[in-house]
Amino acid sequence: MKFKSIRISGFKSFLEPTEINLDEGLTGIVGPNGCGKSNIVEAMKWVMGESSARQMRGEGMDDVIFSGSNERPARNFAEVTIKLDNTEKKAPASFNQFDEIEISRKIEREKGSTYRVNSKQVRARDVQLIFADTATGARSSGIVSQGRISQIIESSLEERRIILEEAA
Amino acid sequence: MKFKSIRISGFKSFLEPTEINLDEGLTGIVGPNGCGKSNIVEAMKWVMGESSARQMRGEGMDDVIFSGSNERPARNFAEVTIKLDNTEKKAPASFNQFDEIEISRKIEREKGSTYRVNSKQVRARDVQLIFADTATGARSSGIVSQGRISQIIESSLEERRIILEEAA
Amino acid sequence: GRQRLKNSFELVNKNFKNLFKKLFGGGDAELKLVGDDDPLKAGLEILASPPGKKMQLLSLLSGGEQALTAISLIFSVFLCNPAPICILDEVDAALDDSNVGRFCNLLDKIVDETETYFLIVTHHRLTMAKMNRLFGVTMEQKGISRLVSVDLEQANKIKDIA
Amino acid sequence: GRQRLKNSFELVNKNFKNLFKKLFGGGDAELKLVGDDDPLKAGLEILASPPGKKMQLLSLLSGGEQALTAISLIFSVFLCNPAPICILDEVDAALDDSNVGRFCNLLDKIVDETETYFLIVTHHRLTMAKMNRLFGVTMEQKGISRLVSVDLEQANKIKDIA
Ligand SMILES: Nc1ncnc2c1ncn2[C@@H]1O[C@H](COP(=O)(O)OP(=O)(O)OP(=O)(O)O)[C@@H](O)[C@H]1O
Ligand SMILES: Nc1ncnc2c1ncn2[C@@H]1O[C@H](COP(=O)(O)OP(=O)(O)OP(=O)(O)O)[C@@H](O)[C@H]1O
Ligand SMILES: [Mg+2]
Ligand SMILES: [Mg+2]
Repeated sequence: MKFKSIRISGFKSFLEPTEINLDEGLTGIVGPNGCGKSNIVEAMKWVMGESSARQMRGEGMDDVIFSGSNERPARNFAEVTIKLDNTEKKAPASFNQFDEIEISRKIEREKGSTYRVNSKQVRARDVQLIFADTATGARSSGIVSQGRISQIIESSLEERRIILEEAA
Repeated sequence: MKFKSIRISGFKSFLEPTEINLDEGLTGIVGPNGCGKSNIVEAMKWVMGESSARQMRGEGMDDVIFSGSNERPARNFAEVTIKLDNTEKKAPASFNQFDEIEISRKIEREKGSTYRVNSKQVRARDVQLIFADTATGARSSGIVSQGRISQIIESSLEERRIILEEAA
Repeated sequence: GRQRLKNSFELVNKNFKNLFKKLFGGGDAELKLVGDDDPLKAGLEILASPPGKKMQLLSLLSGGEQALTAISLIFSVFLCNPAPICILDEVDAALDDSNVGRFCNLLDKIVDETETYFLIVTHHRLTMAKMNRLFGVTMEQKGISRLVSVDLEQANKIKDIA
Repeated sequence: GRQRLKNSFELVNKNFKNLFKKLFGGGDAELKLVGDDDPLKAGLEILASPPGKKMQLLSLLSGGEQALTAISLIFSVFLCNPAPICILDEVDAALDDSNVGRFCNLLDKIVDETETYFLIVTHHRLTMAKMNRLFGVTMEQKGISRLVSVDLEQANKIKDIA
């Protein structure tokens, strides 16, 4: 399963729909403090099914919706969509007939999130399963959030052992 | 009270006696990872009377003594000395007659620390007082250890209020 | 006890708003005592709005914005009773170049006002460039530290220094 | 359950020793399950000796050495079951130039072996220089993020990028 692109709309500081094409090798994301780099990382975790608002630096899940700036008013929904290449046919049976899989999550203020796979509405669990099959996912060792390194260094012996459990 | 120099001998990775002259304005300390920069900061805290080994990344206070490298054996003592200019006569009464004050702390393996001010042995408390008078000291806001910034960001509401208490 | 903490809080808050604006080149911030009317039991909440952004809890800011806000708080307390020496170990680690620039300008300003001597451990080339002098620490013999004086012009050529 | 964790531990430990040597250019390290014979209740101790230094608990190492050791651990687990995508947000913040160099060499090696796509957020000029492509994030309109493609040659001239 290969990642082709991620599209972010209304999610945190990404008011305008923004598409990032994903490609092989090393892709760098750069920019000044506070410009939105970690917001991209959080958008990726979020569309993969992250259910804890605290993992996105928020108090409630509505905190991921663009909350307005000095010049633009707050939005009422946020949407993130990932496109995956499934030509190797490694997806769960219910979606494996497709060559391309589009997963999107949309949240409306005070109405919660809805998930879609190729436009068909599914549960959060179905999306988490697609990623779990490939050892990918919001909590996988493959996604290292800002501050995670310090957290590992400061963590207790038990918390560190939990890191190990993901490999099992 | 002005700082003139700090001399480090046998403290952590500073096996050889090393003197750093302190001067006005901004003095930078640079070098690769693990070369000893934070050890200099800890030497300063230590000679000012830091009593907690944990504040120096150690399990016990003997951990500050040079513990050997692949080529040199461990040492049995460590000593740090600071020289202060007291021409403004702002030191505590018992030392205020001197124009220059030399404070040193020496630790011997399994024998604990001894403090001296101008070669006269004193208690840890006397040294801590010299520095407390000038709002300096191992725990003052003027000494910001590596990782302290992250710690403040992650700290609880109560822990942050404690930061405030130093100003009172 | 309580009154003194209340007075310190007012002074620290005043310094904090002032320093935040200097470090961020604008914006606003404030400290709040919360949770208990007794200041000795209360918690300290930190709110900040970098230029052009809404006022938010510290936890919602970016990594670099949080670091710069924490630096503002540290100096706010420091300036209530400036010590003759101030030692900063890699406090600029999360800052981009423009924030580092404002951070160094603030250090110069504090030096002028308080005559404090600063010892600054850093890996940031821009911070190094703003220092009045540099000491390099090396470990040619593995495990044994040595100090060398670094020529400020030479500094840019020594790429292992950082 | 327990046996599977024991087997994973062996594999992660093997990866860990190997990756540590690559990232540090030498030295040695190991993981230990401690405190309980039951691996599901035990703690994980991390010991490391950078080249030329004695084997010590992670807590006694320098900030940058601790970060590089934590990176070794993360990749040790990752390589047990490499995912198609790996996202790293400023993991190189505490590293000096030579450690960043070895970190980037390791990324290239992992790309060759696993075909994983890497997304790497960084402020480090050296890391940027080793990327296959760069996206810049800007905020010309305060509070609103925009993405721009950055020409790798141009990157060195844009000093605000980091
Ligand atoms: N719901 C929201 N609506 C609008 N803006 C938001 C929202 N949530 C967060 N932000 C803004 O996004 C910015 C944080 O972006 P982000 O954490 O991605 O920065 P960054 O590029 O990673 O910076 P750094 O280099 O400091 O880590 C903050 O300034 C914050 O105000
Ligand atoms: N008692 C000791 N005897 C000998 N060496 C020691 C002792 N205690 C610590 N060290 C060594 O000192 C080194 C740490 O130095 P220090 O923390 O000052 O590095 P640093 O220059 O601050 O690096 P960084 O840039 O990564 O923060 C470690 O490699 C450690 O092995
Ligand atoms: Mg960030
Ligand atoms: Mg250090």
